[in-house]
Amino acid sequence: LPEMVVDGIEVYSTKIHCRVTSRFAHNTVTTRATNRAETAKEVSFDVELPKTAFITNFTLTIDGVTYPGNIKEKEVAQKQYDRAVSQGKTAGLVKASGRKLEKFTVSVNVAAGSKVTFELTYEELLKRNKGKYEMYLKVRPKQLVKHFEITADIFEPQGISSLDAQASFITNDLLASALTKSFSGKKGHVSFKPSVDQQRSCPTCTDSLLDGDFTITYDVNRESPANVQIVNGYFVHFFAPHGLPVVPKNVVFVIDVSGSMYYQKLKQTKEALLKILEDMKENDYLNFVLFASKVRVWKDHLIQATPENIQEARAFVSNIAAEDTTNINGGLLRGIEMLKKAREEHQVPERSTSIVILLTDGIANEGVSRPEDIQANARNAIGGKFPLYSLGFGDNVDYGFLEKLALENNGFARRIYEASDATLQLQDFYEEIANPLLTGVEVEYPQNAILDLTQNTYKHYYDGSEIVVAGKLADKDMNHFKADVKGHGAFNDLSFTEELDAEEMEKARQEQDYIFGDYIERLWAYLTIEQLLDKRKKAQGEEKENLTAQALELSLKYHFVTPLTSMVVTKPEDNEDQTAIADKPGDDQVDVPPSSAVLVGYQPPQTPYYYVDGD
Amino acid sequence: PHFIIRVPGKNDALCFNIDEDPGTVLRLIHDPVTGLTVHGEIIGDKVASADSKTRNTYFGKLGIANAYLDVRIEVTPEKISLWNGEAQSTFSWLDTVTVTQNGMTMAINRKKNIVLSFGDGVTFVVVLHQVWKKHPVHRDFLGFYVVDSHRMSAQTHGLLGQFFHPLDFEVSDIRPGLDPSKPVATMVVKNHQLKVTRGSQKDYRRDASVGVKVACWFIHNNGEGLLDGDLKDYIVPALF
Repeated sequence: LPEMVVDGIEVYSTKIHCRVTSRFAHNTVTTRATNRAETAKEVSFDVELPKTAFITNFTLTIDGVTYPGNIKEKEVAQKQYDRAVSQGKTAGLVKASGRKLEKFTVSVNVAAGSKVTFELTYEELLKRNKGKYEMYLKVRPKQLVKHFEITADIFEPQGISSLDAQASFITNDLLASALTKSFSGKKGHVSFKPSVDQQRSCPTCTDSLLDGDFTITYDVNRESPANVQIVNGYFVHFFAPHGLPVVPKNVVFVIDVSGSMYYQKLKQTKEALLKILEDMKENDYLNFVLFASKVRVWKDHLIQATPENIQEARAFVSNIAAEDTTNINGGLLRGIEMLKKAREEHQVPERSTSIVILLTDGIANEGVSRPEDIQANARNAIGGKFPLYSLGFGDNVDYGFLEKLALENNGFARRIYEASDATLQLQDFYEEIANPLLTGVEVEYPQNAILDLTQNTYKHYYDGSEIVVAGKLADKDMNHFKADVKGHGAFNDLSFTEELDAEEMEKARQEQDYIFGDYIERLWAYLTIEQLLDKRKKAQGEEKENLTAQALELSLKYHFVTPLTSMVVTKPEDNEDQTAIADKPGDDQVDVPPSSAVLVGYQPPQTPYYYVDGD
Repeated sequence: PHFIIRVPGKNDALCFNIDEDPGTVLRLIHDPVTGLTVHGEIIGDKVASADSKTRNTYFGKLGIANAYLDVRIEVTPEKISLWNGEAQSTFSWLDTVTVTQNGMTMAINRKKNIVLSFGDGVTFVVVLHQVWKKHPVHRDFLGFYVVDSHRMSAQTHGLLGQFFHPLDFEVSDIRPGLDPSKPVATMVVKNHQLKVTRGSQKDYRRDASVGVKVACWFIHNNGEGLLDGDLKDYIVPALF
């Protein structure tokens, strides 16, 4: 089929296979290609994977010989990489690609008539957001592929309650027929297998219309608020109660109205705030703190979200105008003090929770402007009493500063990308935190029974999310497991107990073992590394070194490409190494252009050397 | 549903059945002093029997309200709903959860029972009776028990509530009945002379599947003569 061969290269197959067991996704992307030309040709392999995923393996097989990946400490790998670069031999890279993804690219020269197989594996823990787990795949083959296939096998011990798969490029019935999705009991399956003709952008075209997002969403049954699974001495505890009333919120929006917010960003912020005001519940309290060079407040104290007050707030928001410089410290402290005072003076309901939302598009340049000082001031002022969420609007923010600010205060940071949907991004963020069902959540296990527990205390449990705690059993053969989850609800205190006896544990083990035997251990490792890396962001000195050492040890042990490790694929080439490196870009790196793949040269009989790296 | 009334002063128990149509809601307890009210809705078997003498009826829904705390709890064999004012919390019988708030504690014990305590006063226990899901006739139902009933006020009334006050009865002329294992007797209670039958009912508080036998004097005809007034006096329009 000459049309299947583009520039001498035939891509025989591209297969994406996802295995999900208890939210832990293990994805393998395999592409097989043949050089049909009479000369050596370059073959590229591009995969866009979620930023939250860790690459666990990459192999390259050329003419039947496989070159496996090895995880190394980043510094060690970097030296090899630098040496190779200095010799003019370069690398494949992972770079930021859009909002949710990073792009892994590698290219290789393939001799005439030779076959090459690329296989990339990555893993991630799917997080529940607004009542569903989402697995996001980017589909963009460069040419028609003889066998193109996406399959997902999902196994959830709680039972699957809903499953859907959507592709942004499926616009006609023909292509829709290539997609099947089904679920029954604990198992779900999604398959997308377009034929070559279905892939064509038009009946006579030789280019592919497969270009876009492929998203699988699902949720599990929630008959019980919690679920514990134990395999091989490791456990994971999922907790997601529902049917509880929402705890009233006291929210202070600390909004940057400096000059850089002028026009579009301020317009979008105002639109989002107006929509958020519509969604506020009457027993919530709110206020606005606007900061530029000076700090301005809507009201001196928090105001209940009655219809009349909301109407007044709308008028206030509509009239917000941009001013000059950026006094983040002043705005933030004013908002924090207001929340503290409201609590102390009983202006807000006793059973309510306080939240600070900071939105800024720039860097502090008025008042206290040293990031460390602002962080210390906020930390001291809040004193762990309530969470602070940071929204970094656009590219000109110090995202690392905002992230640390939020993490130090039990919140998290989000980027708001400067685009036409910024209003929606802001609303989405608010919706995520708009419905706290529990505050002060503590997950407890019998003392001495559990080791190496992941985070087990949370300021809030939000409706539609899920708390996940994992750990090791002190006694691998223990035959009784008990967990208690305590939290404060809108009207009462709740204490949930989850117990598993030996029989239940064995039954669970038998049904899960054959699918993905060590997934709980890997899930635990993934979660632990993720949390260590977060803690590392806000730590300093010796503590930071310890956290780094722990995260590195686990990354190496479990073969994860994290910001601390690199993966190297080595092939000696005439007694000389060639290297390729791929960086996992952190969220504090901005303006990263779409990936430009750079090569590792493979010129038979030469033998190349590759890196896959994460930062 | 059948009722068992322990009479501590006599070290004995009385029992009776209430046979009403499914959907009927009965006032079990009403205490104007503590603000507590308990209503129960009757359900029947999956396949309704035309003969009222052979049909089985149970409590399929219980409504427990505390007017002073502005709390309502609705229990069915499927779920447990708690209202604080208008705000609703929903729990499943698969939960093991303790809910505490000012003046009340509710402990749901997975697939077994709910223990509901109001301050230092009365405790209610709701027992879940589960039958085989595909049973052609029977369905899941609820049992309701009152612990420390003496802590309720003297003004408490209702099908159960009227027995929270001291009760006296005399049994005489015990003689063999049609069933030799169930002697009959004459009982004088609340100034009525009744023909009663010795029998037994089960207390399922400890184990919903086995139960503990409680010997009792059975009062016929929907507890007529034992109950204050007429059965219709205890029928209410809704669970709350």
